[in-house]
Amino acid sequence: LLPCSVRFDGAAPVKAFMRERN
Amino acid sequence: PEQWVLIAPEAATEPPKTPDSEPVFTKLRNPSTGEATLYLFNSGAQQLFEVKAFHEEYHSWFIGETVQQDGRLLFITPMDPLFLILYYLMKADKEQQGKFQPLDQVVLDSEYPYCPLLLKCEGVKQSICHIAEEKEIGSQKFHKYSQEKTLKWLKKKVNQTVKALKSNGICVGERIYSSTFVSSKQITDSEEDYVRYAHGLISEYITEELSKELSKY
Amino acid sequence: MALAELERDPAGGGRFSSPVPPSCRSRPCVLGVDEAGRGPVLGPMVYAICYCPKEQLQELEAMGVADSKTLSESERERRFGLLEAAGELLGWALQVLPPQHISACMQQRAKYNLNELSHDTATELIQHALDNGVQVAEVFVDTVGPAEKYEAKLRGRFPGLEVTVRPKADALFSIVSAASICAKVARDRAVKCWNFTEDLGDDIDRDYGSGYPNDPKTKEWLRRNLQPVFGFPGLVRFSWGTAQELLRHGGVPVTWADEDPSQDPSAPTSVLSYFSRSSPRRSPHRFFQERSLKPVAEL
Repeated sequence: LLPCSVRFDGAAPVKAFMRERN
Repeated sequence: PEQWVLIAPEAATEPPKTPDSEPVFTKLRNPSTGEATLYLFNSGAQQLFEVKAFHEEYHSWFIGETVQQDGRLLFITPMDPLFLILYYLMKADKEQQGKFQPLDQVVLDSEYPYCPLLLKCEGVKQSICHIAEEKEIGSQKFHKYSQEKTLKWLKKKVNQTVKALKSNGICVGERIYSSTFVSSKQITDSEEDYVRYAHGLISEYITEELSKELSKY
Repeated sequence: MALAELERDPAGGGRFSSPVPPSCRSRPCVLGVDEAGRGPVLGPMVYAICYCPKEQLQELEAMGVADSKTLSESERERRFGLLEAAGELLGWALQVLPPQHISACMQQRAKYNLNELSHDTATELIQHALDNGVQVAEVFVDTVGPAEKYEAKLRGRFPGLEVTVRPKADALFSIVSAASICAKVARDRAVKCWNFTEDLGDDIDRDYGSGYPNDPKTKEWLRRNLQPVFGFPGLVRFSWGTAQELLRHGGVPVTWADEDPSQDPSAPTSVLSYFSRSSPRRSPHRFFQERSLKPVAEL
């Protein structure tokens, strides 16, 4: 869940730009 | 968008036993506001669920390798269909001057074609007597709204809600505390606070008129 | 060799320095400060100091470090090699400011502009030399902004030192020129060996030209590597006008809860909006309000 509103629905290279951390 | 993020109990997402009995999201008349509100019937319309959204401004989702603009998180929770049926019973009572009627003629709404599914929900036929008087003529049953029974039923709902509020540690007092406020004394809410709060919660599911009657009761 | 650590992780930035020559601990030294990479829209900004005993300045000049701006990249590399080899004579230190750090400073709520960042970085490097026992007597600093104000600021900060701030100081003072070489070489290597923290695949596009905003090759690279949701890789300074313009046109609009309303071009709220004309609807129960739970009319 993002703390911002992204005005787009569709593909995004999430794994390329973000790292998961617990 | 073609996807939503929701939290639901298993019962809401059980696979259908037949092809034409899949879970269905549908709009029904909100018993409190009278407005269209989204509900879910699970497979075979065994159970009714209400749909609420955790909705704050400025949220979106990353779902796998996609971004979704709609930042709502939907909560699907079981709901007693009697609340919705109650609305139609009360309406019929006003319009038909207290006549006994078959339920399938009462629970009808031209704006909400899925409304009759409420009568299919498990336990409805057995528990309708909590809110209505019943007459049997031959093999057919007829029902009429009963305020006395309904208030008694709603009082039980309030009491159950009080129990749930206590066991979940929900703060119900009129005073507002910061979540970081630490008191040396344990903050205890009065019984009246609990009942008032629970009445308020139950009132979200009944008409304003009935809520006032319940408050007096 | 000295910059091997920087080449391993240029995106990480940080401070890199040579050992302090013993002579610099016992003799009064001159110290030069310069920067590299102020203008480009790509890559880090590098601040460098170079210092040596005052009496050994001529030896420094003999290495041909004067007029570093006129040198080609390979010539700069060669001169840097000479400086490295003269470890008994002089020392150096670098502060590498990654592009994301520059962007964050310039865009944070309490704005920290590039000039302030530059001055503070230079100040920290001078202090670093002092903290490591260098007997700094005179400081020479290159500047693009007003020299007098900056000079007064540094004199105030370092009252015991003779401070000279001049535009184009690298052409006037060989110690500044030496610092300039260190800064430029470090930046060139950082950009060349840039480790993209983003997983952009094996064929990362490194054909970014000079990195200056008016370089068509750089602009083309920016257009090719603009991802509508995430923007650019971290190599790019998002706070640069060029990057912001491209994002405005090619990026997806994103709104944050704490965006400054004074930047919103829409008209101020009408006073009438505070007076409701319609009868108030019953508000949801506190339980739902506190948890931002709302009924759903439509999916």
